[in-house]
Amino acid sequence: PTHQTSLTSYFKKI
Amino acid sequence: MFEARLVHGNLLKKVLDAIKDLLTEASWDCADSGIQLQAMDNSHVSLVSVNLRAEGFDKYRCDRNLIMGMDLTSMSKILKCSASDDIITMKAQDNADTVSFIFESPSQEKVSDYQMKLMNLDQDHLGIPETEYACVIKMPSGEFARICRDLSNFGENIVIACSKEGVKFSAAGDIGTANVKLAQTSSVDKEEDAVVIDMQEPVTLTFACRYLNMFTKATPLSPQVSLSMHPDVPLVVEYAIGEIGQIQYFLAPKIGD
Repeated sequence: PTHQTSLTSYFKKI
Repeated sequence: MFEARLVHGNLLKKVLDAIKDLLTEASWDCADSGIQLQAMDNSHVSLVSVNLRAEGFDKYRCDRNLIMGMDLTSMSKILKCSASDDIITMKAQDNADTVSFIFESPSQEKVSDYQMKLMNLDQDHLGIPETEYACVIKMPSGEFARICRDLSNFGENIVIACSKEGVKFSAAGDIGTANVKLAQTSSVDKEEDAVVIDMQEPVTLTFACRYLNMFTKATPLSPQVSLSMHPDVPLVVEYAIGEIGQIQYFLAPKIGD
């Protein structure tokens, strides 16, 4: 099973 | 005053087709250097980045930086009113709350003018770090679309594994498994048919089919697509927009529990 990660866990909000 | 005229107006229609399923609204940032859009989908899983260079337009003027928040469904409806060979001009006054779309037939005998209300959007912007990707795969965009579509029949995820042998797309589900392997092409008649793999180290990542299929809505923009992968970072799927810019989609990977 896999779970979807969020982009905000890789790229910072600016 | 902002004014951007594009003789190949069809490119703008194709850009909208490539983003409207993923985003309902977004801001176009207009500056002297060109027009940019950066927006995440509602679930913050993917991000679309569009860059249209000023010099790619047949006429371009932007006296002051301008942020035009648009309902993309409405923008798409308006662009659908243009013919495929129409010249498209976008125009807005400084601090305006509307934008005009002007469509001219190539013979100049028909000119249509549509105005659309702008929106104030409060959107998150992401800082995307410069990354040296471990694998960059360039392949025909139609082939990529076909593989994503075919493998979607098997499961909700596609595993992309890139090694020195080539790139393998896999899916598994209730009906069985699917594997499509592409080797680097040795020689092709047309450059757009080539599969070229630039690999520093092998990478295997898992992505949701649903998003990959939405990205392939950009296929009509370019005969080639590039996939950039690196361990534990989002995938970048990039298409050229004619000679004027590019569209990039970033997709967060799926990871094991």
